Formats: sequence, C-alpha cells, structure tokens
Amino acid sequence: EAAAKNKDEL
Amino acid sequence: MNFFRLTADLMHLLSIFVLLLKIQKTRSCSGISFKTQLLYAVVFVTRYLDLLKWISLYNTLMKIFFIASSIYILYLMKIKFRATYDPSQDTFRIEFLLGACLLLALVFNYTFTFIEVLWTFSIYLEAVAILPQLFMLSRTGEAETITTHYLFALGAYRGLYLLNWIWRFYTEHHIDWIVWVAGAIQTALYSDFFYIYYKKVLHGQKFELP
Repeated sequence: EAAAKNKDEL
Repeated sequence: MNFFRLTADLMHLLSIFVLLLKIQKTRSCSGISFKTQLLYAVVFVTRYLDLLKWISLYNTLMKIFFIASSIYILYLMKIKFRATYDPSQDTFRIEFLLGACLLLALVFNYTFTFIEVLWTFSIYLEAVAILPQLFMLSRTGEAETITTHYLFALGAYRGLYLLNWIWRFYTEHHIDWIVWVAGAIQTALYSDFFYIYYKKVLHGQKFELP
C-alpha cells in the first residue's frame, strides 16, 4: 500500500 | 498541502488553544473529560513515533506541539487544577475503547510491524477518543459556552479532513482506507453536538440538551 508509506498527514 | 487540510490543522490548533484558555481563564477544568484528554495524549504519542522522520518543518513542529500540549493539559487537569476535576462525572469506561482499538489495529493494518500497528491503533483511538467527553456532556446536560467552542473546533477539524481526503483523491489519487473509515466515524460522532451547537450556541443561548 502506497498510503501506508506516505504518512504526511497529522 | 491544500486549503481544507491547512484549515483543518489550524482548527485543531485553535481547539487546543480554546481549551487552554478555558482552563486558565476559569482556573477550572470542570466540564472537561480527563479521560478524553488522556486518550488524545495516547493518540499523539503512539502516532508520532516517527517524530524524527523528516517530512517538513510544518509536520515536525505540529507533531511536537500536539504531543507537548496534550501532556501539558493532563498536567493542568491532574495537578494544577486537580481540585476542580470531578471524576464522578467522568465515568466512561475507556478500557473497552483501548482494548477494542488495539484488537482492531492488530487485525486491520497495512503492515504488521510494531510502529505500523501503533500508528493504526492511534487512528482508531482518535476516532472514539471524544466519547468520554460527549458522554460527560450528555450526563450533565449542559456545558459552558467556551467548552462548546472547543468541541466545535475539534469537530470542524475532523469534518474538514473529510473534504481534504475527497480533494486528495481527485487531485493526487491519494487512498488511505484506514484513515478514511476512522475519520468518517469520528466526524459522525459529532453530528448530534453540531446540531445542538447550531440551534443553541450560535443563537446566543446556553448549550443545553433538549
């Protein structure tokens, strides 16, 4: 999952 | 970064400042659920284990602020203004929330690693962390106006994140199911509150449950 690697939200 | 997300983060900051203002001005934490504040501190500490991972100055400063302010609020409630906190009003059983969120995080996550499971746990826990506060509100049936402003800012922050996700889905195909489902539930929990806030507080009346 791309979403799991890109945690730019707070 | 987009307009919705920036506004959401600023509303989140504002909510914390309003809460601090309420406690300092009235020199009292009455009407505030310590359990909810404790859960928020747990949320921030477990989510920001990646504090040292560089994303941006904005990201790092906000993380530090959220961790520090949540712990400071616990200090205000438990030590400085301890006498004004009434535990008999704050009776929601958070053990169940913590247990259920941990279980869900162990089962539904993106990757089964320590950091990732704790991050997922923090997402689920944030969704329900407001429940002790809303429960307390429904028990007492009324709230100081400034406390309702705090809750409104906190709810608005969540609502704006929903708009941010819709925006990000269309502009950058950003997909994050865990955060979306938890965020939708979290926002839904505020719907009753929003309704009464709109009907009463915005029309200059005291917040009272019908």
